[in-house]
Amino acid sequence: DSRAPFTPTWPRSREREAAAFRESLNRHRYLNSLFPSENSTAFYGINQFSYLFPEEFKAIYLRSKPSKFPRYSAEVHMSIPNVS
Amino acid sequence: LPLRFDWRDKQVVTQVRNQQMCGGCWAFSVVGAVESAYAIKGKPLEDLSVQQVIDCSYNNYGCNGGSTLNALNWLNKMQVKLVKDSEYPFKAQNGLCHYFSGSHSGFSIKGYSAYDFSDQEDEMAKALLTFGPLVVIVDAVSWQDYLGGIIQHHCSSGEANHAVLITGFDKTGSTPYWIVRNSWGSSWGVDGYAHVKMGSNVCGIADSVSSIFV
Repeated sequence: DSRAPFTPTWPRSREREAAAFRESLNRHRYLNSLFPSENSTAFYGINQFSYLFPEEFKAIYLRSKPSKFPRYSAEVHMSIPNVS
Repeated sequence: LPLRFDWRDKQVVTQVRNQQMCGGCWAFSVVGAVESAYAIKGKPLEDLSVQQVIDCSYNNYGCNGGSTLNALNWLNKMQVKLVKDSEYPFKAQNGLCHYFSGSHSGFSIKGYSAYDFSDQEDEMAKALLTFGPLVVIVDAVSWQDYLGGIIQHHCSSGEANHAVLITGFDKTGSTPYWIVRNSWGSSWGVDGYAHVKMGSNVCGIADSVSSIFV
């Protein structure tokens, strides 16, 4: 039920936070290894979310419900006025 | 299109906020767009109440999640007047809706548009220039670890789960990118912003795009 409040195992034990952190470090290493020579590519590392497992992060922060939007068609729209 | 454009340069974008442990990204993005739309129209730039949207948008679930489309429908249909953030501050949890008298000053919208701009990101950029910052929904699973640079991989389209606000774009370099304001505080990403590659619908950034009219 998406309406149910998220109740993670809180307060989280230091062991759980440490395990999430270790998993984060491995994930950073993997993400940074894939496209090292690519120009301006994103880089990943430790931040305020590193002590969360991905499923916890998703449950807390990724709570936007998707909707199906109609496809934009330039033909049916008025021309966009000049913008300075 | 200009090579670079950012509504922040016009001083019409409020500071990055922090949703804390509240799943209210959908409200932050919509309120951010209303703030900018009014500022673009010449009104003073000010923080409006995200908590009002979280508490009062009856077709959403507050800090337990919501839809930008439902929030826009609610704002438009009910002609809700958003009050200032200082009058209805953010508490990072659901609360009872606080009603204000009809004579209380506030900021309502005249309408909105909502389109899928996939494969048409140049048209999307025109909408950004014309109407102001864009409310978009992205797949932000990999954003948990983002520190900087241009997001070009590790993102899927079709799995939207996080609402953000596009304030501009930059095509001056070899990899053009959208400038995306997040609501995870200014210490996340690039001063609270993410850079997402333009032109490939990376993270599904062009799938669910809304503009607000005031």
